[in-house]
Amino acid sequence: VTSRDFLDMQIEEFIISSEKVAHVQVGNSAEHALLVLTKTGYSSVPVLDFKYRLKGLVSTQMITDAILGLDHIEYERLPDIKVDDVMQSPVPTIHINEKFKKGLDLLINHPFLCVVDDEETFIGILTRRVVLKQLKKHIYQ
Amino acid sequence: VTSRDFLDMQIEEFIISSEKVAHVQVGNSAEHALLVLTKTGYSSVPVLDFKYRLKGLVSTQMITDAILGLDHIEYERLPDIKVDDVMQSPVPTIHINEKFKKGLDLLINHPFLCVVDDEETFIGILTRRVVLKQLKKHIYQ
Ligand SMILES: Nc1ncnc2c1ncn2[C@@H]1O[C@@H]2COP(=O)(O)O[C@H]3[C@@H](O)[C@H](n4cnc5c(N)ncnc54)O[C@@H]3COP(=O)(O)O[C@H]2[C@H]1O
Ligand SMILES: Nc1ncnc2c1ncn2[C@@H]1O[C@@H]2COP(=O)(O)O[C@H]3[C@@H](O)[C@H](n4cnc5c(N)ncnc54)O[C@@H]3COP(=O)(O)O[C@H]2[C@H]1O
Repeated sequence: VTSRDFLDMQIEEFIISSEKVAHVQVGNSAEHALLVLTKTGYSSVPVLDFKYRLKGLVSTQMITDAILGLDHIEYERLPDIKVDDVMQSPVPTIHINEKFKKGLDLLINHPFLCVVDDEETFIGILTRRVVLKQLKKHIYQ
Repeated sequence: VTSRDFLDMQIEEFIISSEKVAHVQVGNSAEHALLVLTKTGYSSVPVLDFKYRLKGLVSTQMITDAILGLDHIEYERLPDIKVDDVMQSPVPTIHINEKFKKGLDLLINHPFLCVVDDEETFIGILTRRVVLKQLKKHIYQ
């Protein structure tokens, strides 16, 4: 692979597959989502439905924002808030058949992209880290 | 600038200078830090001392982690915890005289780097977004 050809490579081999991606489900509470985020250490994760279709993204940011009261952070409300109410959608996505250069372009403005197929099934994620690693590898040739 | 020369460019022109960087100060409470993070929308920011020297990094992650009690998130403790107790140090840094390719290399494992001089003065940050933008620009030539 020459240093220009890799731009036309399929993103498939660079994807972190869905079973390795921390996520939460629609219907979960914001409290549960905050625990998943804190324990996994990720700042933002996908929200999926029971068919593993992509429904949104949730971050610690969005959760804290939702409970920022006038004089204190209203953590007592967390169990009563659904992740559906705080998540962001649509989600920055990329189709499984796209090429590396499209991934690079979209990752300028997003730390990661959710990879989907024609049925909107969540296949995995493409991250800035993986793309930067590839760029470093090919750029010196 | 040819597509190989840009790797040897100084990082200086790619830095977001310190006055544009959201940060907190040593001695601030974790509650104040959480408010700064939530309001600015950044997941992680530098912690500086009164002489603008770099002392650590603080993220929403680190704060929530510190108050994860056995059966509920202990938000009432936030005003009593100092950012000094939860911040991470040392900080991923890069010297002002380094080149773009060094920045690319370090940003594989860190979303941003703090730029410092010989006196450990905080000069600004170098982010993945800026580096990806440059890579896209030069890689097609
Ligand atoms: N457990 C860990 N081990 C090693 N390094 C870690 C790590 N957690 C975070 N990092 C480092 O910090 C960067 C930012 O992570 P963040 O959680 O804010 O942002 C992450 C997170 O929101 C999401 N992400 C990455 N891997 C994930 C996974 N397995 N499950 C769910 N979300 C993931 O994609 C964003 C960008 O990830 P990226 O790898 O480019 O960049 C990561 C990686 O370089
Ligand atoms: N207000 C905003 N406007 C437009 N896009 C925004 C934004 N806030 C976040 N983003 C986008 O989300 C990415 C991750 O932001 P995060 O806050 O997790 O992670 C950020 C944050 O921890 C830090 N950072 C960036 N700019 C900062 C600033 N002005 N002050 C303090 N920290 C900053 O560097 C990390 C990487 O930033 P990067 O630009 O590569 O990547 C940013 C950017 O692409």
